[in-house]
Amino acid sequence: TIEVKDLYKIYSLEGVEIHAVNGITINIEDGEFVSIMGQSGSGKSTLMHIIGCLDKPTRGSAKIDGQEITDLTENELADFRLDKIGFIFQTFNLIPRASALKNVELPLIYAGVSRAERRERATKMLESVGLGDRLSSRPTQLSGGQQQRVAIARALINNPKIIFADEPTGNLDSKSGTEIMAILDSLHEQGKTVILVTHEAEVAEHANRLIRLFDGKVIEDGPIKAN
Amino acid sequence: TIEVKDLYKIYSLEGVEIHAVNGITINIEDGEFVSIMGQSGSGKSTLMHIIGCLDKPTRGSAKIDGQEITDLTENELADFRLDKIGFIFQTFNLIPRASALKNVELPLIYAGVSRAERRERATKMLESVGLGDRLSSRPTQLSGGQQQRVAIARALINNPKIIFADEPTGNLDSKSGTEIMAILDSLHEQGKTVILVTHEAEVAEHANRLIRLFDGKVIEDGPIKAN
Ligand SMILES: Nc1ncnc2c1ncn2[C@@H]1O[C@H](COP(=O)(O)OP(=O)(O)OP(=O)(O)O)[C@@H](O)[C@H]1O
Ligand SMILES: Nc1ncnc2c1ncn2[C@@H]1O[C@H](COP(=O)(O)OP(=O)(O)OP(=O)(O)O)[C@@H](O)[C@H]1O
Ligand SMILES: [Mg+2]
Ligand SMILES: [Mg+2]
Repeated sequence: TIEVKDLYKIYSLEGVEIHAVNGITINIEDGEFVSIMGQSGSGKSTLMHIIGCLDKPTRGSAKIDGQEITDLTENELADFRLDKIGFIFQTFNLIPRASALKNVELPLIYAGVSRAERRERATKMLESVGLGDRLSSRPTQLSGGQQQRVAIARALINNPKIIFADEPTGNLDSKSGTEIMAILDSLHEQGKTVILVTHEAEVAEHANRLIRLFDGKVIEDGPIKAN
Repeated sequence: TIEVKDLYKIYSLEGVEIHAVNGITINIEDGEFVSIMGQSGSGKSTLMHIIGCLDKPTRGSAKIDGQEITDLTENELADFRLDKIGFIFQTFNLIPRASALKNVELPLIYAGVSRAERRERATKMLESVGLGDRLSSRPTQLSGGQQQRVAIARALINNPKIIFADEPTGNLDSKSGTEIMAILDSLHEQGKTVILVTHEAEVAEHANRLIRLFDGKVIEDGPIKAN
């Protein structure tokens, strides 16, 4: 369960305050599939980073499974995240000098998984996103959509309970996009919580709930009206 | 005019050859608006980089306004590009430590434009993409879609004759995406050549011609069937 209460993230830039998240209260139950939409700059990635345990709020409360994440140290936050959360970044955040395989193995290295097992699991995951023939390629040797798929594989490798996906199909053609959404649908059917930022209505419609942000606030929160 | 003949771009990776561009011949007249679509990894960005004078082919010919670009040195290619071409990158390629304003001024600095004039032109361009209040922000202080808009502003600042746009709305909500497409439409109406990679059909339909790639080859080339 994710419980967010009166959440604020305020940046100070040369005397101006940017209220990236400007008073958000939402609850997300285990097993929900939620889409988050909103204009560029409305606070989607910032909100995702805070509830994904990658960033701390300026004030307010964010509880994941009862744990107040604002109480955790940087290291405790990292452990908590490794255990429960998979995060697909809007800008991929791959390690440029490491192969696709190594990039996907990274969370398993942190989790202390044996070399043989992590090699096998990372290989299978890259095959499932259509990159089985590019295991040794580095990010600069991959297309935009291929890099996005490596980022997706890495986010899912630890079998996380909660998946945050920040525009996961933004660089994918409709066929690859459909394959990725099928993976997210099947994870949802297995009981995972999926929180997805997208600006494409057909992608958003895979979820059963839509939260819309505007200027750091929630302006809409309810069931998705599928077409 | 862009004349591409028997173009190949082949990468060698550990004994395997990747034919990113695998025999392409196309002509694009001045003032055309062309969409390029195709699966992830089909060669769109690679083709764009070669005809946008950012990369050289393995073999084959690419002429822009009669100039064979494979004959140019790195420096000559850079001058040619600065003068004729604006390129919006799929992964933005902004200078991380420079402000949005400085990033957009960069082509004008290379072109020897006076400080006062480039400051004014870069400011106007950033205002036209909705970032007039973020001139001093650095890329890491901007959302994904805001970074994309800085990349767009920078590509257009030199008033280029040919605009290459590699998924320019991939990180933009529908409202910002519509504003960007309106800018590209108006540049086309002014007589510019626009070549646009996208995976979204509604974006592709702004063009009057569609080229579809598959495994580094052209499999479709003709008028766009608008809905
Ligand atoms: N430096 C490189 N070394 C090896 N292979 C490369 C390199 N750059 C690109 N490739 C490969 O060339 C092929 C075409 O890449 P390209 O970036 O042109 O695809 P794309 O159509 O733009 O894909 P996307 O829609 O995912 O952005 C891909 O298989 C890619 O992995
Ligand atoms: N480090 C920072 N310093 C200052 N402002 C920031 C910083 N990070 C984000 N912002 C600002 O906070 C606001 C919200 O950013 P956020 O990345 O959450 O938007 P978003 O909804 O994900 O947008 P997009 O759809 O463009 O990705 C934006 O105005 C952004 O510029
Ligand atoms: Mg974002
Ligand atoms: Mg590409």
